[in-house]
Amino acid sequence: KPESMNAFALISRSQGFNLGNLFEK
Amino acid sequence: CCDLELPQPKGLEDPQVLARETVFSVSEVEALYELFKKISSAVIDDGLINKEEFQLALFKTNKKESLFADRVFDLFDTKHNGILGFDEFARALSVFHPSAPPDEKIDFSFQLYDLKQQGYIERQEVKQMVVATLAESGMNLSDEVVESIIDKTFEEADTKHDGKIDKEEWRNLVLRHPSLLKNMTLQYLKDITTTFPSFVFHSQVDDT
Repeated sequence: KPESMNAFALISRSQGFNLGNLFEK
Repeated sequence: CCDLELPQPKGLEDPQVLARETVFSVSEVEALYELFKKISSAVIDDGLINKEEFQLALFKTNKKESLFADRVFDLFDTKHNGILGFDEFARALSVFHPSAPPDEKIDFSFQLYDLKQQGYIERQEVKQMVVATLAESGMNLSDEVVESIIDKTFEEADTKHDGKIDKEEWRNLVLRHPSLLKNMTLQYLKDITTTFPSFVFHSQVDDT
């Protein structure tokens, strides 16, 4: 998995980027 | 003789304009406004989203500090006044729609990561974001491992070998690894009218 070593793959998993939460009731 | 209703907060004045200028339909704009009203009334019911309300909606607590939540808020806040009006909210979320043009997603994500807004992403910024991500998710990696992750990332992304990632390099990187843009697409936006069906009670247009 080459992407697991990519810093941006790691960063994009941050909770602060999880805008899906805005839609949670 | 007169309108006894309380003044409405500035908000959904012209859904057609937003529908024209975003990927949302008029109904979707109206449904999105229902979400906006919910988030913007959580602390102060003034028809605007402040940072505390944004964090509350994201994390269900206003106690959490997050570099990225701050960064996302600041990018949504195109008027730079510390609060989000519906217009800003809808235009920014439009970029996250599954049907939004990939170029918009690439630009927006580049701006997110370009912390100092210098037009490129430097190594120090990547490190800051990695460290913040690890801290926010309770993960612990040694500095050596973090440095090696950043080395590998720059080896691949920084094709001009100048120690920074410019927009063109960012574009090439995400085209090679589309999953890096995964957080730029919200499937929820496709079903916004079914998630917030109450918009039909306030709709200004006939759904034909």
